[in-house]
This record gives sequence, C-alpha cells and structure tokens, in this order.
Amino acid sequence: IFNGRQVQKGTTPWIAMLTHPGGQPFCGGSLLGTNWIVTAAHCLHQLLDPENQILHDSDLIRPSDFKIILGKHWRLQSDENEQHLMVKRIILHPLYSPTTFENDVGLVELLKSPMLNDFVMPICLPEGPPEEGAMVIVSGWGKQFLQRFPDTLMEIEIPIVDHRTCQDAYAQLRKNVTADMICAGEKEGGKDACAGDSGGPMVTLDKERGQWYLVGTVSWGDDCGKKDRYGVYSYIHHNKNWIQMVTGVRN
Amino acid sequence: HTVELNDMFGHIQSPGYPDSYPSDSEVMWNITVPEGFRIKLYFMHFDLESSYLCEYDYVKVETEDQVLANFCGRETTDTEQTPGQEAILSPGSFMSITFRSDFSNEERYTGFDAHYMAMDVDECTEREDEELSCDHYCHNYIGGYYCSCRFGYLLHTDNRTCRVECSDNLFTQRTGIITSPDFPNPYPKSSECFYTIELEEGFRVSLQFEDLFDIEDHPDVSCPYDYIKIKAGLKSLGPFCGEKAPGPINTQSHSVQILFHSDNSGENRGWKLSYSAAGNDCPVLQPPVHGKIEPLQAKYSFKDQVLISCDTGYKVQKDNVEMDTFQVECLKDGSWSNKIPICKVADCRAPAELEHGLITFSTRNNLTTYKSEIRYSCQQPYYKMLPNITGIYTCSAQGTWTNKILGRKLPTCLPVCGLPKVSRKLMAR
Repeated sequence: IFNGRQVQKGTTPWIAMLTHPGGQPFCGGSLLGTNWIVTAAHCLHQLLDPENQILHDSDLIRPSDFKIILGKHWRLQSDENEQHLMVKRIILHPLYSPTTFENDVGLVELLKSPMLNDFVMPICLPEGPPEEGAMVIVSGWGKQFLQRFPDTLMEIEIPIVDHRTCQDAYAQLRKNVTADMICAGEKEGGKDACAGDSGGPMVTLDKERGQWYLVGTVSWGDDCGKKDRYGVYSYIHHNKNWIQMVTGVRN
Repeated sequence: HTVELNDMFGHIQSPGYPDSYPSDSEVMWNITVPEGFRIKLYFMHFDLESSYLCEYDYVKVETEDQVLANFCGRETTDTEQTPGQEAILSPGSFMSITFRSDFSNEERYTGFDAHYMAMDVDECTEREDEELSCDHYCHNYIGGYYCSCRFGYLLHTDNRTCRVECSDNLFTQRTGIITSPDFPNPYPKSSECFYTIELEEGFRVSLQFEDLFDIEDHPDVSCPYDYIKIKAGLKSLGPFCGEKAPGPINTQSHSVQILFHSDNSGENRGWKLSYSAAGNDCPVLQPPVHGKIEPLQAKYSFKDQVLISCDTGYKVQKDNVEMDTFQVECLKDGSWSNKIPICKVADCRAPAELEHGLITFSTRNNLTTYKSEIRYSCQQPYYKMLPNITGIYTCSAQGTWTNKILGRKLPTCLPVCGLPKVSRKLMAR
C-alpha cells in the first residue's frame, strides 16, 4: 500500500492473508460468510509464460500449496488472535483472462470455519453499486514506497474514480478498463495499492445499514501511486451473482 | 282305404269327383306336416247327401283326439254343417279326413273338392300353458320358435326358462343383507344361488328373515320345487319354503353357506334376510389418567378396536415408546390384545444444538416437559439469527420444541458481516 497508514487493530476483521507454506504472504483476500475467501484470480495460479498466456489446470496453485490466516495484523510476526486455516478448493471466475485481467476474481473454500471474534468477521457483499464519489478503504501487506514491505497491515482511503476517466487514463497505455473493473485513487497519484496487495479488500460504508461492504478486490495498475495511473480493482457488484451462486453466501 | 299325405300342401276329392261319388265307400286321408305347423283345410266344392246329424254320408275332420268338424248336405242347417267358405284349422301338425257314403243315394251328389296347406304355428302368441311358453322372450320363425332372456339372465338347458348366475356371493362384513335375485320381484327360475358368509373365527353369525317370504311350495310335500337350505359349521338347516319365514337363526358359526334353489316354474317373490355377527365379549375398559378411549362403549366384543389417546400435553407411553395414540383390539377369546398404556406428560427432551447459537432455559431446573420454554440466540455480535425471530420455543403437546413462526424448524445463525467491533473514524471526504 503506497502512502498508507497503519490499520487500527480490529477495524478490518475480514482481511485474509494468503501465505505459502513457509509463511511468506503473497496475496490478500476477504472473508465471506464463514467458509469462503474472495481474492483475485491472478493470485491463484503460477506466473504464465508471457508468450503463452493460456491458463491450464496445471497452472493453478494446489489447495495444499497455501493456507489462509485470519485475524492477522503483523505481516510476519505472529498475532495472538490469528487463525490458520487450510484450503479445501479454489474456484476462478470462468471468464477470467490472465492477459487482460478481466473478471480477476477467485474464491477459496476453507476446509474448516474460523471462529468469529473481534478480529475475524466477514465482509458484506454489496447490495448495489457504490455511491458516486464514495470514499473507499483499501488494505493489505503489499509493498510501500521504495519497494519496502510494511510490518503491519496498512490501508489507504481513496475516492472511486469515474469509469470513463479511468478508461481514458489507460487508453494511452492500450490497456482496457472493462465493466467488471472499478478504479480508485487520486489524479495526482500517491495513495495506491501495490504488489502484494492483490486480492485484498476495497470496502466502503453503507450508511443506511451501517455496515461495511466489499466494493472490489485489488487487481492491477500501471506501477504504483503514479499520476493519472489509478488503481484498478475487480468490481464485486458486477460478479456478485457468480459469487453467490458458488458460495451461497447472503448478507 | 287310407291315404297318407305328408306334403306341405295338396288337395283331396271325393271318389269320382267331379262325377257323383259311389255309395257305400269310405276313404280316409291322414295329413301330417312337420312340427311347428298346423293344417288349414278349405273346401272349394261341397255337395253331399244331407241327413240328420250327417248319419248317412259325411266328411269328418279330426285330429288324434278331437273331431274338428262333421259335414254333410248342401247348406248349413241347425242339424247339419257344411264347410262353406270357412277353413278348418288343426291345432297340431296332424289332421285326418274321412269321407263316408252309405249304401244308397236318393239323387246324384258330386261330393267335394278340398285343399289343404301347412301353416306356421306362432307358438309365441298361441302357447298358453306355462309349461311350454318362454320365460322371458319368445321368437317365432317358420316351423318353430326359440326363447331368449333379459339382460343378466342365462337361458337354461330346457331352452325355455331363464336362470341367473348367482353362485359366488361372498359376504365378509360383520353385518349385511342377503336377498333372492331381483327381490322383491319374482326370482328367476332354474337357478342355484350360493351365498357364503365368511368371517373370522370367533364370530357367531345370526340370521333374521325380513319383509316378505314367498317361496314356491307344495301342500303335501316339503319344498319339492324351490327351497332355501342353510349350512353352518356342522349344522344343516331347512329346506325352507312357503310363505312363513323361519324364525331368527343363531348359527353359532363364523362360516355360513346358504343355498337357494328354484325350479323351472312359478312366479314367487322370494325372500330377504339380514345377518349380523357377534364375538365373545371383552372386559369393559377404563381410560388412563389424562387420557381417553374411543369409542367408549358399555360393551365390547370380538374384533372391536379402541383407540387410546391422551389429553393435550400428554403422550401415550407403551414399553418406553411414546406415541400419539395406541390401539387395542378385543381378541377371539374375549381378552384385549394389550394392556391399556399410561399417559405421560409430553417431554421435548434436550433441545437440538444450534450451530453458533446458545440455548437458555426459562426454568431454573431446565424443564423440558409440556409448555416449558427455551430461547435460542446466536453468538453475538458475530452471528445473527435468521429469520429475525424471538428465538422462543415452547414444548408442544406433540413433544416437540415449537416456535410460533418457524414451527419445529430451527433458525440459523448467520455471520454478521461488515460490522467491526472497533469502529473507525468517520470517512474523510
């Protein structure tokens, strides 16, 4: 997270850390219901050969190749409230494209449910599109400025960017921002997600219900925190039906 | 001199016709036509000597057993008959004509010229005697006739009377009514009807004749025509016939066969009986405390069944098994199939666990019996109840924990989402 601040413990109880067996975190995610983690599809497969971007089953990471930690605050140090959970299976969005990052959303089913408490709690799914100009909070253990990893969970508070504006911004780079994506950040850059934050939550507050819900998951961008280079996120509301079809989760 | 004639038609004449006939002559013509026909004789010409009562010359027409006509003279007088234009019909298929002239004739008589023909007998309209007529429908045809029966009847081997198939009447109910076929209309002829009352061993069948009793009988011989016979176990009863019904019959048996036989004559209206079966009596029952017995009767007998049920909030308990009702039956030997069970207050037992939920009892000693209350709740603040109900369940009379809205179904505890306990500052704009 570029230009972020430390998260206050317990304010982001839905965040999940995806880690390799050796404990190295490689992506973020969000707890849905009690058995599912929503993350980015591109977190769930090996890096593909640039020349041959076709995804095979053999490219997917195996459930036994990683685990999920909930209730986490420190990046590497263990937390007293952390819960380690094994993975039962992973499901990538059927229309996910590793080359264009379209429908960059993946679901991880847990072998066992975590125990919910002040530090482990699911995030709600959106009831509708976010308000125009809504502020969102993006959090993760990804790289900060000068490529350093943080010690604790970091977060930024940024505005959602108009879809057309974002499309124009990336048109120059010949990158397509599609309807299943949503952008956020400042025009002048600065606050942004970055490598290692992928799959992590972009949330906002539903003022009527008083509940936080998931707007997006960290997906891609051009470098991190650069001017006119907004962060691009997988738009959850767009793929909510698919998510609910697979997980059965209701708010 | 006799002439045998067997054709279906023909003609006969006096000797020498059309010349005068000789004196002192006699000729007999025997005409025989097939069964089913009769003979029609008619004269085209008739001129005989007349005499008082035709004692001189005559033409006599007769059958085997009666004289149909005796003609003489030239015209009818009070003592002589001439055929004139009238035909003579034979009742059956035989006719004999005798011509006789005595030894003298006062003048020349030209005799007679007669013709005959066979004529179909319409047995359907002519048969009078019951013995011979058809029972239901008669169909005439040239030379004969045949009988047929109404729907539901069968033509008997005598080709005349109509019988019914009534040999498989089985009664298995404890009460019933049995009648002769078509009762109270005349019963069919030539029929053998079997009625079997077959009940479970232990029942005793009683018979009671009702309404009218009208079976063809005979003043001197006991029921030679139509009759009822009754077989019950080893006992045989009857034959019964006439117009006086037998009195009530207690067969003391659970299996009774009734044979009703009718011959091929008579128009009697038959009989009707009701039967009922009773078994050994069982002791009178007392309902259990907090329970009742249905039907409650002053007396119970074999096969009677009663249902034991309990007041609301109580369950029948039998051999440590709980149930809503329990049925006992009066057995053949007059004992009940089971003892009367007790009524125990319904107990809902320990309520089912609710995942991510809690249970609180409304009573200090965690009662689970009828009308006790518990309340389900979810592990707050991390779980919330769906649907959003009070979570209060009451032990119903059926012995199940029941909620006013969900009934027996439990709610579910769903994780609360998006509500961190540690709230953050208001979003900056």
